[in-house]
Amino acid sequence: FQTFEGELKWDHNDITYKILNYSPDLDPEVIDDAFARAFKVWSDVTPLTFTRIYDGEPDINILFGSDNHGDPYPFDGKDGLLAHAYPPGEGVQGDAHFDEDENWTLGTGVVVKTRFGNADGAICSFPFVFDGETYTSCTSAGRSDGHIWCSTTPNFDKDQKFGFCPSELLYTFDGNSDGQPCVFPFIFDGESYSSCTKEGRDDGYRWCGTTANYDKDRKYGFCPNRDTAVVGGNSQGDPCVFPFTFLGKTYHQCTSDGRSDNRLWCATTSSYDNDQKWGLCGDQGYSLFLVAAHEFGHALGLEHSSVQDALMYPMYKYVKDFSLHSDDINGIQYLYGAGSGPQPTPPKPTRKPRPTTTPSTRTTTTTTSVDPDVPVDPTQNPCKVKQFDAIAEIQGQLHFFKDGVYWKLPASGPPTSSIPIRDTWPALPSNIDTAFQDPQSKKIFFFAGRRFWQYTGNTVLGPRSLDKLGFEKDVEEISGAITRNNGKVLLFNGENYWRLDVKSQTVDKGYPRSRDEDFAGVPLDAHDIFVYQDKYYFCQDSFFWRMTWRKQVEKVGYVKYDLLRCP
Amino acid sequence: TSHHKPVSVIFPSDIRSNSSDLERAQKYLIRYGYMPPGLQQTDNQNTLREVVTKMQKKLGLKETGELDGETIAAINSPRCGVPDVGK
Repeated sequence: FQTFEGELKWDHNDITYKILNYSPDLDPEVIDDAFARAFKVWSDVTPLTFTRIYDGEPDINILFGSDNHGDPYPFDGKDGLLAHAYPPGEGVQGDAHFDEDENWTLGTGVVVKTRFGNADGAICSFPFVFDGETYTSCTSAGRSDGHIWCSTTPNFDKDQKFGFCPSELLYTFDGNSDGQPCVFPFIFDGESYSSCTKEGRDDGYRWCGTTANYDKDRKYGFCPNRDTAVVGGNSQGDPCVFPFTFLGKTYHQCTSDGRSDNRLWCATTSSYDNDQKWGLCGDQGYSLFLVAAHEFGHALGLEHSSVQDALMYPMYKYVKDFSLHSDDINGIQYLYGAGSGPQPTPPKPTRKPRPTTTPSTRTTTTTTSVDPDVPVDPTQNPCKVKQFDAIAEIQGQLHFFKDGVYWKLPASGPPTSSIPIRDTWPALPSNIDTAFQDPQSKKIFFFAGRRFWQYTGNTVLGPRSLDKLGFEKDVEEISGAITRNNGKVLLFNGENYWRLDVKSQTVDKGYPRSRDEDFAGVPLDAHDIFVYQDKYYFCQDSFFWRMTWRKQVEKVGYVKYDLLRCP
Repeated sequence: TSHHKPVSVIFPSDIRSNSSDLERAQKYLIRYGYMPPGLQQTDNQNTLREVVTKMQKKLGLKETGELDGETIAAINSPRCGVPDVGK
């Protein structure tokens, strides 16, 4: 490994970062997640912590830009140079810049994260079958409102799981319109526009008005790329238009016709022959996570390594299951030292799933054998649920919530039958984030997004906004709750937690506090947090971390085997 | 077998500069800190060989001093923009 001349490093361990803008290639949530994971690569092996801030000057500013993007080192268009970063220090030092002309993905092709629908924001599954036809990209088929959608499983006809794909008709990002969709047509400089435009900008970003008249209202946002957006050519970011004509022939998908390099391309108007507007169809792209992890290495003080398998080697190489090379670990620990010790490691599976003999879905069978290749209907069998919406101890019994139903854990064995949430708590939505029962008042609270409900017996209060409890606007959901016997409950979101006074229903002063400081050793991205039999549980993926009231991790186990008691 | 003659179209902006491997290598060596700007004008083969060897060593490639296939492939690979040598 190499460090920068003078061994430049941060003089503090609590590093802050700010994301200045987003790329239209990926959903902002996917970008946030990629950066957070990239920082975690380094925080896992050092005492460093990384906190995202929204105001003030951070240590590390992150931006996407093209060509000349505000520093003396311009980017070079698609491929070649992907990103750069500056060593630790004031001002531009420590910042990381990513070339917008690249096709940013997670390394294996376009990533289409859905919104709305019934798939809880899942990624599109291409190809998928709808009405017997196979689709390899988002489609507006079956709809009359122009919104494009996809199935999030390989077979929509069977599984009926879907979400809407990124488009300017669904949302915009950045700008000043709080994510509102485009309004077409809109007026800009006296001209009428019926699609996103690059006019008025010199950075190549596509934008639109979010009211009918930009000249009057000045409201705008940037257009997310559709999954069919082209890269390069002379239409960067514009979607393919199908069908299009090329040399008199009609094309319904990307083609390599006319090219000697076999790369797939499409026209971005209905006629290449007339308009000559085109671009290359999406390729594997570059993993934003891997490139960011490398750049953050620079931002922390590491120079390029000569070890070809090291993260800090200057060339990009996609790896599926990334782990930090010892050369990188030696380098970063040379600068900052090691962390406070290894984190608990999830146990390895000790049994192989047995293939099921009844692959049919939508039955009430309680079979617990699983064939990973056969789509299942998890609403019928808790043992097939990969991740629950919420888990809570209510009236002394553990409850597991998922997609409109819940299961109660019986005295022995796994739960056998699901109960519709609406049968017990009719005011609740299908998907809740968190539930808890206050041990003193016995009131039951449910949270979904920024709304919450309070049940006392059959009486319901709500939905009410998190604002009422004193949460800031940037708290988008409550991911878990730890109840106490003193009328207080700890509510978690991301890396922070708050203490709520149940009686006054306000958040106590002095909060939020950092979860990492007070609950060390459990995953920061735990999605279900609850108390069961006086122990704290933090669930991540299919595992849980169990913590004593002294906040010591005493067990890491499987939700499926150790909590649900699935065979 | 198709009787149609394949059609090849030169797409706008697809006309790349016909720069040689040597020219691209020199740009790369300057951009990433192996060679100071202006040195390529001297066309000094021995100096270039030294610089290429330095780059090959830094990148863990076979040190031949030549712009061989592995070295050209490295030069054409996507990469980070931070120089490998110097500030």
